[in-house]
Amino acid sequence: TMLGVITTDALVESDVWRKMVQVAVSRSFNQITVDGDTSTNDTVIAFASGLSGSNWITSMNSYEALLLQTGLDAVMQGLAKSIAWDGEGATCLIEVTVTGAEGEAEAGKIARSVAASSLVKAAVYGRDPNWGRIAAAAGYSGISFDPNNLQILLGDIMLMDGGQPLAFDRVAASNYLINAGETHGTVEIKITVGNGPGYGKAWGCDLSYDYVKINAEYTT
Amino acid sequence: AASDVNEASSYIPAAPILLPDGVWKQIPGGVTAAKGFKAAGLYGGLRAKGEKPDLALVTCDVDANVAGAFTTNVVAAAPVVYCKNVLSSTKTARAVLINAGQANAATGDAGYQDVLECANALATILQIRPEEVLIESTGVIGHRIKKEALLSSLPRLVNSLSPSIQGGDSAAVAITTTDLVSKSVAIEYEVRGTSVRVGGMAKGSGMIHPNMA
Repeated sequence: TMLGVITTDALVESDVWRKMVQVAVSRSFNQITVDGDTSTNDTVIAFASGLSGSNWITSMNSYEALLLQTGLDAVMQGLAKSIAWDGEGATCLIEVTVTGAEGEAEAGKIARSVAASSLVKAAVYGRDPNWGRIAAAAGYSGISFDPNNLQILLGDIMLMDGGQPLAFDRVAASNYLINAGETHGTVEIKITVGNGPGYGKAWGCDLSYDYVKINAEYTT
Repeated sequence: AASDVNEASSYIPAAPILLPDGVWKQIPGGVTAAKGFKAAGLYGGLRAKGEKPDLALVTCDVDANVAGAFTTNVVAAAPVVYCKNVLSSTKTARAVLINAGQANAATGDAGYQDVLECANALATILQIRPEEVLIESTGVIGHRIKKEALLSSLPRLVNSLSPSIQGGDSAAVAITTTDLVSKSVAIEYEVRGTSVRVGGMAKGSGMIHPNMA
């Protein structure tokens, strides 16, 4: 289960605040995954006290609203990433970035599909730069794209371009994963699916033996 | 009470928070960073094992505009159903009470009555209306909350409320279950010469694939 409480002293009209919170949730908590199980209790409650003395925000399109939205996105993304980083049994955070999709929603859906893949997560734990599993998870996301436009990078190492696998430095790619695991750092998977403006991110973690151990011993 | 709060905030380490770059600066604190908010977290005897804090409270000094996002799992926990009902009829709230240990999910009508009792009891102590109190629960699914333990802890919890960083940190620890670290963050930015703060706390480690609306 994930729970969240957000507070701000911005002065914002109720309906605008509720829209902002849903947008930020969609860009953050709804873009994380640890094990693919959706809880019965997931909740975010967000309060706006209005005590900052700032201008009254009555529209999503005002300058003040845009600033508050980006700040809200940042706080929720920071918290969401820390949940994925702390995933049960995880040795590293996985950050998937998708560009070139038709829109933000499409990019986000592809990114989350890759972050949620048990095979991608297990490959990261096995320090295996497995571009095939990444490509497959992008392909079954439900978002259509031309596979000939598919580009995949692991960190700065390109594994696939124009839909074709590349002769990359496997040892360097594996060392990138080993280093992330040893330092509980971040593995970056960057995917391009076309030339569209859509950009999205999702976060997950690797899948270790400890995940099964924890959940075999902790009753729910 | 101060001792409780300080002890609670140091029970587990804090998570590294990976904030994206922007016009803001990260500041100490979490839910208490913004003006008007207090928080507390302490051990209320709800957990099955150990004495890690398990009861958190965040309050606002004024009627705050409130928004919620909730699981779309149709088997929603009693506190989720309660909060959705409350937010469908009101735009402001003053407090959110959170327990760890029992999720109060798949507990039927009895579980919902437990939520109402907890909200009413807290509202009485805070001298606010029950519908200004929201509830979140996390823990074992299928178990009702240890209501007597929770209710008897409320006066101590309210007395522990603090606008300090420790107040926010203790609340962030008290909402954790299998988490190895607590999650708390706050930012500050300037808008037309006025400082605005946004803060938050979260918990989560397993059963994580949110689809909230």
